[in-house]
Amino acid sequence: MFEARLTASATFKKILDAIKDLLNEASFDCSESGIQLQAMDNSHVSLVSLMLRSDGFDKYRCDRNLTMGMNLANMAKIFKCANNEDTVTIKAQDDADIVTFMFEAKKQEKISDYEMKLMNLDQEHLGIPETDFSCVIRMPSGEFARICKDLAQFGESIMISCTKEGVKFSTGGDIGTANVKIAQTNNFEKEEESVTIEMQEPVSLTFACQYLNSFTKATPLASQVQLSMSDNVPLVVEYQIPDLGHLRFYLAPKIEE
Amino acid sequence: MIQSSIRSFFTKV
Repeated sequence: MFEARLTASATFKKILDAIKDLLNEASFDCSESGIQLQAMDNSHVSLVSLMLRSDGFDKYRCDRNLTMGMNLANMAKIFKCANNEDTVTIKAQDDADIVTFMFEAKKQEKISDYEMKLMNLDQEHLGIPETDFSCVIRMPSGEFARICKDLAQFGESIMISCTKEGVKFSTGGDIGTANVKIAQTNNFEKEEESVTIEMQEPVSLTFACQYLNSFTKATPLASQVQLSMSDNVPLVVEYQIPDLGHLRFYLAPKIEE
Repeated sequence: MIQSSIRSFFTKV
């Protein structure tokens, strides 16, 4: 028996909004420690990694490890039927081929349930090595989204250069070039508005705009985003989901031919 | 520049 109850179904809506453009379907691996999802996008350029810890749920029970393959567009349809304030309970029997989503209004005046067929997905699972990154940047998630959107007008790629002075986002195309520099802030009072840079050595890497923009669909999940970079390894764009877990996107860099 | 694949950076488990 698997049962996970979360007071805010809005969190699930935000997670689905953040990943449904990159992934058509994905396996949710449920265990005692929580719910995990790892999947590459169709082009195998990026990888989505979601972790929702069992202790972040209001109720969590997982008697046996369970892998639930789900079509994310259909899952999003179901979550559209829930109000943001509804409590959601996800239920499945061991070896089940269906999953049930139950939405309860705060005062129990409305209870609805939706059953969805599960899919058998033969997904590759990749081992992600622990990396000591050369640069770790924390900045407001809204600012990162704004920069990616702005620069996407001018080029297909964004070069992210990190030095101890700050971070520079650059692009270029037919119109010309665009550069946005972000300096580290000294504003320790408003943590959500701060920019912090931990740098071992400077890094400069180029990434596809289109993917960076897709990742910023996760902006409503967290006020800050963390960008981790080292030479010749994928960029990690991480959104912490308060009290529940994290959503990470790994993006392969563009390399010289 | 060419786009690398994410698969080339991680090992299959």
